[in-house]
Amino acid sequence: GGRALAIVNQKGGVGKTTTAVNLAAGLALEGRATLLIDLDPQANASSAFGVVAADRHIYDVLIGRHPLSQVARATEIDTLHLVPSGTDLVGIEIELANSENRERLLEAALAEAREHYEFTIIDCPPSLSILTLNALTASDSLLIPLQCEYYALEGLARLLETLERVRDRFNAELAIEGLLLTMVDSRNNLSRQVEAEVRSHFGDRVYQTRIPRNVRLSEAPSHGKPVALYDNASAGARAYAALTREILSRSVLR
Amino acid sequence: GGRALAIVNQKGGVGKTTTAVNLAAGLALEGRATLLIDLDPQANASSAFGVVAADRHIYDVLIGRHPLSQVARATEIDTLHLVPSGTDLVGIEIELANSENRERLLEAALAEAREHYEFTIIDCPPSLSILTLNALTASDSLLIPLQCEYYALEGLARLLETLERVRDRFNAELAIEGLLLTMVDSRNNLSRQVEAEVRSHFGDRVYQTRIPRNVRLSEAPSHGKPVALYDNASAGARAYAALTREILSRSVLR
Ligand SMILES: Nc1ncnc2c1ncn2[C@@H]1O[C@H](COP(=O)(O)OP(=O)(O)OP(=O)(O)O)[C@@H](O)[C@H]1O
Ligand SMILES: Nc1ncnc2c1ncn2[C@@H]1O[C@H](COP(=O)(O)OP(=O)(O)OP(=O)(O)O)[C@@H](O)[C@H]1O
Ligand SMILES: [Mg+2]
Ligand SMILES: [Mg+2]
Repeated sequence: GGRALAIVNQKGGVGKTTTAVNLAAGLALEGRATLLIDLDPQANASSAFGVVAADRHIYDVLIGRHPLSQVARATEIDTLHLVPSGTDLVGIEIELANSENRERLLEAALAEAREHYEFTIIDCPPSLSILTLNALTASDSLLIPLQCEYYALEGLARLLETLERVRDRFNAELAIEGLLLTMVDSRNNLSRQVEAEVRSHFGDRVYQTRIPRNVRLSEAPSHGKPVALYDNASAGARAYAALTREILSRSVLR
Repeated sequence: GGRALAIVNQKGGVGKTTTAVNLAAGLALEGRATLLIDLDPQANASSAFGVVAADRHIYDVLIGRHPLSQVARATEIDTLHLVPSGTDLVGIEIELANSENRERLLEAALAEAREHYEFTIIDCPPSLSILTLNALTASDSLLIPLQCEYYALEGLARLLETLERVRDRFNAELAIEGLLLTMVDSRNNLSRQVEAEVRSHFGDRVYQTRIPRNVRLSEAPSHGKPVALYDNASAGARAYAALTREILSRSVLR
């Protein structure tokens, strides 16, 4: 069966969506059947593929109205399907507050996806709320995008505590797939200091591939395309292609 | 009585905390009694003043354990007090799900602050959850930091819809204080396009002051100081000083 990877960091604006979209596209372009799930009410990963206000979306799956296979839709890349998000996700925290199984809704829905897709990538919102807990409970591992900034580093300790709690209560096998340095600007001292600190603390769990700050990455979503289809020669596209190869070569080693 | 201003945008990483911290410091350095409330479980605005793991924080105020005055603490700037955040805020969404008055807890607590402070600035988390709804219900107006990026622009429509709902149900007087362009890089096409679009749509509700991308702004929190005390000659410090003056001159006009 396939593997599920959650892209998680409660710190906002660190490159979760940019990583989810371009890694999913990268894996699909390498010929692997891939599903991208947009679990963020902001629906940025959906709009990155030109999908806005989808009539069926992840909320329908979480409340059991439709199976995942009826919500997943094709994208411009044959081997990549997308489960879009929608704004009714915003109220789900209150709606599920009293439900027994509120952390396990996505896990139940994903069982079906594992048979059809080699990789399922889940984009998460910037919080440690019910939606992110669902992604962590349903996934085999998580990828943590990390901006080389002070606030981003501070949040890492809280994320690792949450990880321990999820392992104890919901998903004992949950592993860290890796930490990805994003928006890297090696001319800047703070960026270099944070990178040195992260590598000394996490060792080879930090990807060799670093994603540089590159404006083509932030332009691509306004054209509804992943960067590989928007400007494949750009530094951003080359970095996410290198990340994809690094993740595929690591997966084989497991 | 004093005024309460919420710094709100559900898009992550757009400069909410950087604006809340440096605007609150700016107002206080102009001699105005100011209170900064950190309503984000990430507690970034607290750590910007070197406060970590505070024994009393905003959670105690929301659940009615302590009045605001017993949680507010002094900072390096005489006329600036801080109500720190804490990690038990994370679970508040579920805890409050069934409580009648869940959107009005901060409003009740703030009544006391308005007598002692001329300005109360509230830093919000990157979501439209219960905490942000409390800030919008308790405030007179909101300031929207906006990165000149595609995803940030997309989120604006959702934020304005939420604003309408809050006005209908909880706070009819809630006004937009202004939209602040942050991390502006005028060499970049996308940045210029987004700025032109925002100014044509929102007119003079967009501040004349723009905050440039400036590394001193992201270094200051690692020293536990607002940028005015860390490097007052920097482009970032000058921009937030200009914003402070612009907001004070607008307030008089009201
Ligand atoms: N390497 C990069 N270079 C330049 N811009 C980038 C890069 N990565 C992301 N961006 C831009 O920075 C902004 C933040 O990235 P993104 O939205 O992917 O972060 P996020 O963690 O998903 O945010 P949120 O917490 O709101 O979900 C976006 O406007 C995106 O286009
Ligand atoms: N004008 C600027 N120039 C350079 N860096 C900045 C600027 N404004 C903010 N930053 C940095 O960018 C990152 C995001 O800013 P900040 O944390 O203030 O955003 P936020 O909206 O509060 O994020 P969150 O959604 O996680 O609460 C931080 O690391 C901050 O130091
Ligand atoms: Mg995102
Ligand atoms: Mg913040």
